[in-house]
Amino acid sequence: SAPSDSSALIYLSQYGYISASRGNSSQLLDERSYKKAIEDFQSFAGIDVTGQLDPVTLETMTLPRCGVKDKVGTGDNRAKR
Amino acid sequence: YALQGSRWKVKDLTYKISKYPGKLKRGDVDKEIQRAFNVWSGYTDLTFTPKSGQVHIEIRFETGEHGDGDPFDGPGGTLAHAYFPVFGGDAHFDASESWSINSYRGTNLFQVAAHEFGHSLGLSHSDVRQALMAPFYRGYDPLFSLDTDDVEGIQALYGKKTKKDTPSFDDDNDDQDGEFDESPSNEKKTPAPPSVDQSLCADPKFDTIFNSAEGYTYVFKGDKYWRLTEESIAPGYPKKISETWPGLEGNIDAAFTYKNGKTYFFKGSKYWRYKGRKMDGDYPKEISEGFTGIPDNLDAALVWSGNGKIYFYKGSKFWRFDPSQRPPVKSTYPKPISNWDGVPDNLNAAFQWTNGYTYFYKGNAYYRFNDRAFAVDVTNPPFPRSTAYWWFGCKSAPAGTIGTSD
Repeated sequence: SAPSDSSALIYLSQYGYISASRGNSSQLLDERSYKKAIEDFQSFAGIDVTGQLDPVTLETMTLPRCGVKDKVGTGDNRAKR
Repeated sequence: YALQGSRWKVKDLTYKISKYPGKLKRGDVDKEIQRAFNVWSGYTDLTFTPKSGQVHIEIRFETGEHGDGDPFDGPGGTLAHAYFPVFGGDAHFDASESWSINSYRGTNLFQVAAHEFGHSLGLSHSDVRQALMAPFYRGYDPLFSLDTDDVEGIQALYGKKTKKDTPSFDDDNDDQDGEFDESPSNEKKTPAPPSVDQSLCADPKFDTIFNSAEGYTYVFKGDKYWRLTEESIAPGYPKKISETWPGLEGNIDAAFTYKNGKTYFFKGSKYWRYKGRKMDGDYPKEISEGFTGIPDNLDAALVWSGNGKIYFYKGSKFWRFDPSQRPPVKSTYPKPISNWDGVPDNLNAAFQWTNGYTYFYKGNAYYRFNDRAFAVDVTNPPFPRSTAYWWFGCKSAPAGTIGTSD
């Protein structure tokens, strides 16, 4: 991956767009999930939803921000009973 | 808005700052943190009291790894984080940031703290960009106020405010005409004299006019002020500006009340901010500091209903100030006042009245501006009309079109 890809992956993981276990093993993250995570971030940040790490998306990822995850309590990481 | 899923069972919450940042005075940090809590208590019955020992919300300024497995990353990037009620509500701020107070430099402590306390109370990040609970820091906003989205979010958790703040503008005893008590505390007020003051009839030119957050209209002239009624001046006026707005000087150039409910007064190179009749911090400050791009010695200012932005007027020019933009004044300003079709240069005052129209005052005359047509209204009699007759109820003044005193 290009450096921007790996840092974006960390960012998306850090802020809840990719579950933590996936973020630690980028090679196991399929392209569709990665694109979906980027789209979710773009949508949340109010920028054009392209599913690509375009310059605006990368720049948005550099903005100072709160460290709390954007996506919390979605139940993604909860085991099914 | 988004709710995390937990909230406090009690509404009277306590907090303490266990670790302070290096470059700010402790007292200043205390004030900013309390102000940040007040953002939320302004719309709910929540109270936040500083206390030592066991508290609900602990606040710490930390660097790097600080014991919770979520290390800070130095200047920029992550500024702070906070825990939802179910996880204890604590708020941690990155001590490596250049925390600032009422300044465009550095990172504004008040705004970031108010955001973090939103998490401490149970709010997640909002995808409404202008909301306080949006995840990104937007730079210092001197006119900060909660977005509707934030208000709806916090009230979904804790309900609407039912108790009034103390001591505040609203808690003063009402007098005969429903206004707040302007007399010194513990003194019984004397009834307002029944006669209407005639001094504005003799010389109707004034310094500034504005609406208070409570919906009253005030006219300032020299060191005195009058409250207007629907048709004239309220009995019992004029009164001294300094007695009602302690710390405020006379001969004010311009004033307006913003959507945050705070009133801003401008004079020379300085401005003051008041919440009701109480000064809202350490004022005066420099206009160049709080309203970058706006000149000193203003003629008039108003919040325009057309777009909610603040307009400043001086000589033959005007400036548009949008606190949500960087820079708040675009490089295309100033522009000529002639863009406001029919409005003259060298104004004395301007404001939007409770009827939704915008009014401009010059000398002894005024103009009514139609915000939809973007021009001075065509009426019979046409504008300019006598301020003394139409605003101050002076029956001896002319009712028709007049020239200005200039």
